[in-house]
Amino acid sequence: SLPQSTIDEFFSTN
Amino acid sequence: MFEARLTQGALLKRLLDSVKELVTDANFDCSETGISLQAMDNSHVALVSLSLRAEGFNPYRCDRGFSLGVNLNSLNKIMKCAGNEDVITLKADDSSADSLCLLFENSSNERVSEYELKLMDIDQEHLSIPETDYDATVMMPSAEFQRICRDLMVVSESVTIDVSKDEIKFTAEGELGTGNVKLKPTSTIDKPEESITIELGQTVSLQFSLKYLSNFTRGTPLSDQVMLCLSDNMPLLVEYKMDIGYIRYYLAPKVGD
Repeated sequence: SLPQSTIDEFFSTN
Repeated sequence: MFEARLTQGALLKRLLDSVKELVTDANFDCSETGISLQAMDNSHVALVSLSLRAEGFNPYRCDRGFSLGVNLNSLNKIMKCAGNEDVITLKADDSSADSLCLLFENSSNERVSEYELKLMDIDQEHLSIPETDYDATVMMPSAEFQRICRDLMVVSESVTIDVSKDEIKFTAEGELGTGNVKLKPTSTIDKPEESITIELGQTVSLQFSLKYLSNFTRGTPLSDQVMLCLSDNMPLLVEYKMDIGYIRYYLAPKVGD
């Protein structure tokens, strides 16, 4: 299977 | 002063059950509009966002915004002391909240139990989730989604979700072989909870971890239907809607280099 990305790569901190 | 009384206490138990495997400590953010929670799992692969509207409680009182830092395992232990039919009231002092008071009343109001949960300081980053026009939005029975996740875990730890106008397809490939489940849109007017609908801007194909998806399906008892929203190179949104609000799970995709 493909490498797992993380949420931080898509959503930025407020 | 913060006070929130929920007639359907069992709902709070189910909500907690749908979050506690993913997150151990979380801030419940209370404001005059309601209660919300946002937290990522330890590995930052998944994010859970919970929102409960003030109107869902009777009464609901929150004079000013503040956060309740809760260890969910501890809260779960205390919630086990509530009966399924109990009315649950949450109370806290919003100026110096170092504990959360939980009041459980049975339906005849003859038995009242009161617990105090120690609160903690949780330094959690808050992410801004962009408004997204998703390529594909699928509504389907939540129990069906739960079954697909459970079944395909037999084959692999990953699932590829392909959505076209005519079907949503879940595919798993593993060492023992392969498996897939295809669902076509159906509309059952007399039983809307069993219908499957697909709204499509463009076809989408994404791969996700089944371990996380399966974890999200702990939300199944909250709603007959689940909504899956997918866009290329975006986290998957899995939403269970309730009368009182919603629980949303976001899962980062598995992506190629």
